[in-house]
Amino acid sequence: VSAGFDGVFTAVRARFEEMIAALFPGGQGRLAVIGDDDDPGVEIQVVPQGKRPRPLALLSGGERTLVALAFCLAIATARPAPFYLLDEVEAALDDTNLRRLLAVVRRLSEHTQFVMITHQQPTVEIADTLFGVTMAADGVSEIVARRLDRGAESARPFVRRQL
Amino acid sequence: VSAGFDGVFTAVRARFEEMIAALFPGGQGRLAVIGDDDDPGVEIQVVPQGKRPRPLALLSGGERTLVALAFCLAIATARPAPFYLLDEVEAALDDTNLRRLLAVVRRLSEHTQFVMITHQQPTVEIADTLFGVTMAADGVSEIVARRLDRGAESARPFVRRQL
Amino acid sequence: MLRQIALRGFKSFAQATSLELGPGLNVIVGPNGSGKSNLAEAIVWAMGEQRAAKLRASGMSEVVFSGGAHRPPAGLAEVRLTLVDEEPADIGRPSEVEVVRRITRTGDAGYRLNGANCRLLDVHEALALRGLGPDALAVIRQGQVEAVCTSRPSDIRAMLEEAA
Amino acid sequence: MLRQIALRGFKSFAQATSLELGPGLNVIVGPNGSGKSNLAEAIVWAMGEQRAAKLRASGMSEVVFSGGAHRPPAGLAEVRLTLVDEEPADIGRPSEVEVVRRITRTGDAGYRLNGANCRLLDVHEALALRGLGPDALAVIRQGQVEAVCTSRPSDIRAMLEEAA
Ligand SMILES: Nc1ncnc2c1ncn2[C@@H]1O[C@H](COP(=O)(O)OP(=O)(O)OP(=O)(O)O)[C@@H](O)[C@H]1O
Ligand SMILES: Nc1ncnc2c1ncn2[C@@H]1O[C@H](COP(=O)(O)OP(=O)(O)OP(=O)(O)O)[C@@H](O)[C@H]1O
Ligand SMILES: [Mg+2]
Ligand SMILES: [Mg+2]
Repeated sequence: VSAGFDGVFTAVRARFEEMIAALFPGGQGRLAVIGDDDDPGVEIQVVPQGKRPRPLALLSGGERTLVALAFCLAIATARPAPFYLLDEVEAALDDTNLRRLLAVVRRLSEHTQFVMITHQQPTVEIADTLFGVTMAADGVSEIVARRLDRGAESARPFVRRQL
Repeated sequence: VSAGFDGVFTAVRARFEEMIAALFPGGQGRLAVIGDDDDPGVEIQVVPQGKRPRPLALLSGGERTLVALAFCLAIATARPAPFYLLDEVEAALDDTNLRRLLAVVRRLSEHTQFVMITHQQPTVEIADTLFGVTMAADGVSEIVARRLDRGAESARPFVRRQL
Repeated sequence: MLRQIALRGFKSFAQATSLELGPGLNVIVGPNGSGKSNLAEAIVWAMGEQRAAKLRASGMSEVVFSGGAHRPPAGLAEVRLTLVDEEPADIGRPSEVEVVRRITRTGDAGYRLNGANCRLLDVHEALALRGLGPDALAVIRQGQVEAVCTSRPSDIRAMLEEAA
Repeated sequence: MLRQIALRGFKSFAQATSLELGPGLNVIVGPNGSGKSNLAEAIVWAMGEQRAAKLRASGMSEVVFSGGAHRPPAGLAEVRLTLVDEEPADIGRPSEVEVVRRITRTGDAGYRLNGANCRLLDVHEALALRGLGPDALAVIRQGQVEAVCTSRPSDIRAMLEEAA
């Protein structure tokens, strides 16, 4: 485990390129070192398939969600934290991209703990453990837990139907 | 049609209370005049059923989405614009709240034009006209139009499955 | 209502495209990155949006199609909006308004109102008369729906005044 | 991994509640406004978040349950997190960490680390050792997922340095 910036950068940079390849089939991504010694920085650069290099700001909401998660998950693969807490991060993704993301999360969750808050059925379907939060008419939250082996029937009252 | 602030405020305030009643069953909403002559303002106040009055900031993402749309749609009912353009505004809503919102939009769309960009199946199901946007491998967007009588089968390739 | 949107060279819409909108609810679907929000931005741009940041751009000429994998950049972007009154308005104004906006890759800008060259200000005024001035509440951009909840009371009051 | 979250009096969680999390993917569902993000905020608050705005509050005592239709406000909020190492760490540190944070309605605050009273700084340090310091990339709040895309290059570099 190399200490310091260079070690983590080398590890994360490689994982980021793999993540972008998984989330943007045919696309390209890299972490570029920019700036100078006074103000060193790292820039995220992603070019989806068939498109030309553009500032990240011009990407769509779903594309930017994938780019941001690719960065976060690249770090999670190289230097995992004890757990990851993700609150409705997939809201902007279409069905295809959501499933690509979940394939990555599922793989990472074999070695790293994830806690995801969601309204999305496909996310519920890959859960190892499922919790339902409810609030009765008295304004008090309660929790119902289900330990699953990747089942989703119990989530049906809580979750949203989409296309 | 009363001119000026007082006229529009009176009209919108009543419609806002109706909107909140429709989107937050059992809840209460009002537009309150606050501030003084030097700095007059209007404050949105909403209390969902069973809860106590709190600053808007403490409401959930879905609740704030409904509050914001209730305000916008109250104005749309009192002083309609030629059209409304809404880009993925329902992303934070659960299935129940989405259907409540769509019931309101459907009713308003009998007299006002709406253009909604969405990934949500229930929104597609109430469309009068449906457009699909695609992008081929050359980075160029194209449009496919379908004039429907509230049908949604044609949207299936484009849209996201949810709970 | 907005009867037609015609555009070419605007962001990912390299080739001339038009949408004939209907009354009631028009719904636009498509995969991530396909161009839906670009279409929404074509509308707000033609309505006179001057802040490049509101179009996810750092400069206005960034809205010109800048090329694809096998397609060269366009020389200019042009968007035309056609607004019609669904019922005859009792205000003394034409029942149909056509707005055209164009910009070249080098930044040359132009506006037309009902076929005649005009200034941006003329477009703003014609639209403001119909409740579609800049910052109209009628347009809610992706990621912006909750903005009203974080607005100051004076801003909320201003939104109501604008609707009057 | 985070083995348990126990909380009482924190936002909408008026009564004592605990979640036993498992390894792998834990998914939390529920209707709008039911308390899911409140739970996420309980975690970040117990980890030492000091900015009330990051908890949708204007002051820290706003996280205390402030009552429901037929239920009076709570006097205090308390959250306990139990972190365990899934594999024995080769760093000289305990394999289990328990963090407790509490605040009263009047603003009296307290922290405990493995049962002993401590300062907020001690909590920050114990967690930073495990890659869970303030602003950890490991926590992505509702509406914040795209933030990395608008971060400056120096900030992105700082995120990488923090992960080292
Ligand atoms: N000037 C330009 N020329 C060509 N393509 C562009 C230009 N500006 C932006 N794009 C492309 O447009 C795409 C974004 O399109 P848009 O935001 O409309 O997607 P979207 O359909 O709204 O997706 P989402 O569902 O994720 O919100 C980006 O991939 C970007 O590369
Ligand atoms: N101090 C408090 N005491 C009691 N209730 C509170 C307090 N602070 C916030 N709440 C309530 O918590 C609710 C918001 O909960 P939360 O944000 O966790 O919902 P959520 O499940 O994440 O919903 P969404 O799916 O819309 O994001 C609000 O309705 C608010 O009234
Ligand atoms: Mg979009
Ligand atoms: Mg939430």
